[in-house]
Amino acid sequence: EKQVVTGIAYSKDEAQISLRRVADKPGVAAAVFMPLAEANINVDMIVQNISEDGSLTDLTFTVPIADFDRSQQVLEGAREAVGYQAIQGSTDVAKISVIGIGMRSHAGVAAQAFEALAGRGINIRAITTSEIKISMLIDASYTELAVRTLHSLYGLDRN
Amino acid sequence: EKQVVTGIAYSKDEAQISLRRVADKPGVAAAVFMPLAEANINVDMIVQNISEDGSLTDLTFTVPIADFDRSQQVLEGAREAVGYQAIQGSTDVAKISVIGIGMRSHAGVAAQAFEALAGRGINIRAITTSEIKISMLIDASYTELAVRTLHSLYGLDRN
Ligand SMILES: C[C@@H](O)[C@H](N)C(=O)O
Ligand SMILES: C[C@@H](O)[C@H](N)C(=O)O
Repeated sequence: EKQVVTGIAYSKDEAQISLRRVADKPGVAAAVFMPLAEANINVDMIVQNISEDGSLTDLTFTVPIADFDRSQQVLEGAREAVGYQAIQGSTDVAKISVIGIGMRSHAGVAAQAFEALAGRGINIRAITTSEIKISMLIDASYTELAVRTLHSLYGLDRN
Repeated sequence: EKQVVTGIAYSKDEAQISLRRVADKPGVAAAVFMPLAEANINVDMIVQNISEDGSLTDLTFTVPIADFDRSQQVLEGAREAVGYQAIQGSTDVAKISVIGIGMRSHAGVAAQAFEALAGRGINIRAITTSEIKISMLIDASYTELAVRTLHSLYGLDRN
């Protein structure tokens, strides 16, 4: 069986900011990310789930830790335009990514990652996926354990 | 200035399923995606945002429309193991992706996409990003308008 997972990447240089309960209507995402871009802040992950009630949703993104304070300032300045009800953030996160090819047609790859991390008691705090990358945010203290667990799961720790 | 966006991809063959208010503890994601993998359902996007209260969060994923009913059945079977409080779904979604290279270091690319779609009244229902792909879920009826808008934004409609 062809090995689809080719590597595990991780970054501890990630700070997470979540805007809670923003209006789910056109223009809100732009009102968040245009000012960040104008401030030359490089946003890495953006995660927005579908609104449950169709009117409010949450918007989370990650930036380098060095840009955490500045990002929060930018967002405080954009509060009126964005209309979020609360803002939360943490520098205690790490991004773990499973890198591969054609993962969409290999239904179990993500499931196996989730199961392996669960087996180590590692809580998966956010998830985004594409055909070539499964990215997860976890508590930074679990980074090394997560990477080792996934290397072992996918047989990447053999020479 | 180097052009970082190389193309716009879209898929109307996407059905969205959201599990509302699952426990944010190890094992829950595995309990959702292992049964789907065992049923040979190819999951495309997975979106999970960070829990606001640290105890509950939502989990959304997309599958081909032909697998929508089967996916819901699998999840109803997994209800006890997963413990979601509600399940919602729709086949009226399309996935729009901005494909590029090194987009993390080009802070405005995503922001511009959000602004351009907002300018057309297109609501962005979910977002996931990586360095090479910005993926958004929108209402399927806006697919063509969204693709044309983004082609034009990034100058991809010239020959
Ligand atoms: C929440 C935000 O993404 C909003 N739906 C928008 O289109 O801008
Ligand atoms: C919600 C789900 O992702 C959970 N946090 C888990 O680790 O499985």
